[in-house]
Amino acid sequence: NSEHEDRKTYIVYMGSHPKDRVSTRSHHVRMLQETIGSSFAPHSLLHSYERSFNGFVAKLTEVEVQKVSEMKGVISVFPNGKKQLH
Amino acid sequence: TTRSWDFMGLSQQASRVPSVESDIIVGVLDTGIWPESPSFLDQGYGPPPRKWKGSCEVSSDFSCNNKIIGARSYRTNGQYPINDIQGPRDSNGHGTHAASTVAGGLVRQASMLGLGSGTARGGVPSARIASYKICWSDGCRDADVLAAFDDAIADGVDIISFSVGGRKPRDYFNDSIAIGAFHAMKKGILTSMSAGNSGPKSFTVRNFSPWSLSVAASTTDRKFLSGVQLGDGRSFDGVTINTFDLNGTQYPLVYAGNIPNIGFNGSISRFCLTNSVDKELVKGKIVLCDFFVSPTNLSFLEGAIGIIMQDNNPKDLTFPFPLPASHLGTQEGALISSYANLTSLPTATILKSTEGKYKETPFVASFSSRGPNPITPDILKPDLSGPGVEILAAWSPIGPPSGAEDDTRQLLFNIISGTSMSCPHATAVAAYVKSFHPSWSPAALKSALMTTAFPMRADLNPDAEFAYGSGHINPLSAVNPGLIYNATEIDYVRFLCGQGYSTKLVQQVSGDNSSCSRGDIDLVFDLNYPSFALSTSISTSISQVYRRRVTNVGSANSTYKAIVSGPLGLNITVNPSVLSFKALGEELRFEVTIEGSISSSIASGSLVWDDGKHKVKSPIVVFDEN
Repeated sequence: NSEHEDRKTYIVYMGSHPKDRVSTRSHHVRMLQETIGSSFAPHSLLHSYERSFNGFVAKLTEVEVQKVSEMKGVISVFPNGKKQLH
Repeated sequence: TTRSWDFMGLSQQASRVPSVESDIIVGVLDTGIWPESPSFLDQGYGPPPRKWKGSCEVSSDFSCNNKIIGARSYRTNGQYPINDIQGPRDSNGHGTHAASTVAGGLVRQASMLGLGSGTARGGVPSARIASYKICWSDGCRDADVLAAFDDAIADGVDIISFSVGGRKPRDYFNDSIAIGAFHAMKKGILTSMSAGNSGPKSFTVRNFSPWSLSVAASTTDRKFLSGVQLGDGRSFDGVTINTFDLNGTQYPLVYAGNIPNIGFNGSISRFCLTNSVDKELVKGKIVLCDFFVSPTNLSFLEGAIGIIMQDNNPKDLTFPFPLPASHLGTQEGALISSYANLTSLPTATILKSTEGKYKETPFVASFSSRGPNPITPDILKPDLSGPGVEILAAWSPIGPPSGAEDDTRQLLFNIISGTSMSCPHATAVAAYVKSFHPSWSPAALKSALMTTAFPMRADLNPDAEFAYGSGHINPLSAVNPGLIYNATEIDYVRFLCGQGYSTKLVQQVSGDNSSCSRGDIDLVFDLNYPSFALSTSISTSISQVYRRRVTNVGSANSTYKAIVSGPLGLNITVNPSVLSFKALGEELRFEVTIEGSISSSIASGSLVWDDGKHKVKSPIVVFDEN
């Protein structure tokens, strides 16, 4: 439970899809489990961007954010912030 | 929109290419859409264009039609605010307003309870709308912004309208909006964005990525006045959007400073801060406050007849209020205060708004965010300005027009202000230009809008280009710009190299083999941008070269001469100063060199390429970075 509470929602941006394939949710889960360990539960991956660019939304701890930031192919990891109507 | 399009020359009779315009799909990322609005009737529209690959989130009370061809909602965390409607229906009104400003059909005799009466219409009324609901009553989350971009790009929209922004500037690839717009640009889709409402402070512009269009908000020639009449016969012109008619009846007038609530004194209650005035003593009266009170924050005046506000704030941000309201300057306010305090039984009434005309217009609204660009100061932002003050457009009848929860008016049209309103005007003009030139890139569309903009007066806009960018959008001229400053993804990747991004990163962003080298530092000056900016310090000697190229889209055989106007202290040269084109589509290169120094915080000039038929104008701005 305490681990769950420490998790916040982050966006992991990975740029364009590799030329020969489109990254899917299962691919993102596999990547996260390889990086974070099998403790990463698939339901913590909230959304995968699959159609126009590569990236995903996941609930991560601060330690996991650090690990994911160093993952191959990751361009940026930033909190799921809020924007306002203008 | 009952005035804005005519104001900038895009009349109902303007030349159009209906068969192409009706194939244009505008993606609106906002609060959703109200499909039953008269602006979105689909009579006369054929089936969706073949390129459309999107979908409609149909439910028992929501469906699309041949006008609104797609609608989806995004809530990645799955937790919906209690009062929001799940699905793409707009319970706010903002998204409906934006969508109808871009592409709403013609609605005759539209008005907000009689105000702003006329024919409401979008800039490209034949175009189709795809609505992506990313904003809810608790804001617009980055995850949802990106999910909508992911879909809109793949769905086949031609242009994206985005009237949303963050509070703080973020680096390009830590910002969901810049990321989404970059991938849109890669697919040939221009994203038009609101510049923000944090003006008039400097460095407040938001949505400043060079691959998107950043739009400031300016006035039309129409303004709304809400008069105040005192019991002694004197009358004053205030502002606000006041749809309420008190029929001239005089009501008791009370000064808020004289009726403090328990725990407050008059020095606080005079400003009408929340709960600072006695609730019982406002009932049946018109309350005079020494400050502006947000229309969403008036529940503590329940039972009051109306509110008169006076302060020094600019009077170009006018709101609809949930009760009769007028907002005046301190000069008039002092006279009303004096009357309220020195008369034994002071009375007043607030008149329903009437239409007036600005004598000198357009000017950029005080609230519109100002440059310089907070991340890349050598790229001028905002790019241009468009109508964003008191815009009448479609609304959701379940969205309170003032934003106040207790506002029970159910309206199909609302009059509101913001860069959210100017952005869809620019979106529509870009779509209009695209209907004449379907193959033009996002950069070409941007260039056409920027280089043909109506000049705006620096004497009305002290922040000059940092307020209005290249000037005011000019739809008719934008169709035929003569020359365009084109740019492709490769140009933006090189720009990113110059911003310090690594080869590895730009390869991942672009998905190709682009590479950066050590000599890429000054590439910002080589991005083929249709404006020129340079940050420096006062009295520092400068010598900066900009490399540009222009593509001929005017007449096959044409010769353009460079006309430079520069401020004192700066020597601006163009080499070559004559460009002779032999064919359409031909691209020629030139360099602009700025030398000298500045003695004030901002020095403005311009470069105009003139062939006798076209004037391709770019602003040149040198400014003190401090």
